[in-house]
Amino acid sequence: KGAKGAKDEL
Amino acid sequence: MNIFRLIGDMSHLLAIILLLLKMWKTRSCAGISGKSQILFALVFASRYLDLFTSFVSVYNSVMKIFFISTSLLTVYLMYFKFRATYDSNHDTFRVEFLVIPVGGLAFLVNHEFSPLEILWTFSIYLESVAILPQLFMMSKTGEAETITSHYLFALGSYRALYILNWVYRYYFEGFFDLIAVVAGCVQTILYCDFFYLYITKVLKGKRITLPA
Repeated sequence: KGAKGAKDEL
Repeated sequence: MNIFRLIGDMSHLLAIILLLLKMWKTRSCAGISGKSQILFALVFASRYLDLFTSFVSVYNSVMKIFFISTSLLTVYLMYFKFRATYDSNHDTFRVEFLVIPVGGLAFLVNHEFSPLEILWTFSIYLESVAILPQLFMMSKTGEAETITSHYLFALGSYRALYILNWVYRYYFEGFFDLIAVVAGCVQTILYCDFFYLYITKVLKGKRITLPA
C-alpha cells in the first residue's frame, strides 16, 4: 500500500 | 482485520443505528445537530469514492455503502421528514469555520497530491471535528437525552478503538498512517469531556445536564 492512506480501513 | 478494528466498526454501526432508531421511534430529531449529520454525510461521500476505483473486500464495500446511505437517510429525516422537530435555534455552530480550514489543510498536508487522495485526506480531517456542532449544541441546551448520550458514546468509542487498532497494526503489520493517527487522536480527545460525563452520569442512571 505504500505511503498512501489507510484505504482498507473505514 | 483485528479485534479492535472490528469492535470499532461495530461500535460505529451501532451509533448510526441507535440514532436512526431514536428518530424513527420518537418521530423526532430533537437534540441532534443537523450540521454534524451533514458533515458526517460529507465525510463518507468524500472518503468512499474509492468504492468505484478499488475493491478491498465484501465487508469493506458493504460497510462503505451502508455508511453513505444511512448518513444520507439521517440528513433526509432531519431536514425533511422530521424537520418540524429539528432544534435549529440551538444548532448554530458555524460549519464554514471547520470545512474551509480543513479543506485547506487537506490540500497542504496529504500523502499524494491527487483528487481522490486529497478528498480522502479532507474526509479524515473533517471527521475528526465533525462532532463539534453536536457538542456545541449540547453545551447551549445544557442537556442530552439518554439515547443521544448512548449514540455519542458509541460514536466516540469507535475512533478510540481505531487508535488501539493502529497501535496493533504498527507492531504486527508495520503499518502506520500519520494522517489517520493524528486526526484519530484529535477526534478522540474531543470526546473525552463527554466520555467523563457519560461514565459519571449516564452509566449511573442519570441524564447529562451541564451547569449553565
